[in-house]
Amino acid sequence: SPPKDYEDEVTFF
Amino acid sequence: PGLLEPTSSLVRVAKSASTLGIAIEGGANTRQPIPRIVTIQRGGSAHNCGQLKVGQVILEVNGATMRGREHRDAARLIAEAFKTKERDYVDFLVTDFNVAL
Repeated sequence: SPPKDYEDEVTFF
Repeated sequence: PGLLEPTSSLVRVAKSASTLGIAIEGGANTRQPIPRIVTIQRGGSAHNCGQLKVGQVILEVNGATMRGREHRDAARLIAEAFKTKERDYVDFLVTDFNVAL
């Protein structure tokens, strides 16, 4: 299966 | 440098505010395999520094490569670099080119 898509993951610091 | 030679620059961000004030997207196994800056918040340390820009790709943090790190791992490294009392700054190696050097 293709890797999990984290494309929408954004982290604020 | 020539047109086909991406340049990178080292930016030292002093911990001048209680937050770093950036947001990143991407990481290994995404279409943005090296984290990219998507937001710089006014009043945060990065904004105060004045040298980081939206769109820059973060190649290294305090000398540690971002290459091969998934989003969560890259984010943890940045958070820890800002939190540690060992340094009053965070060093970012960034490039304006959206490529893996």
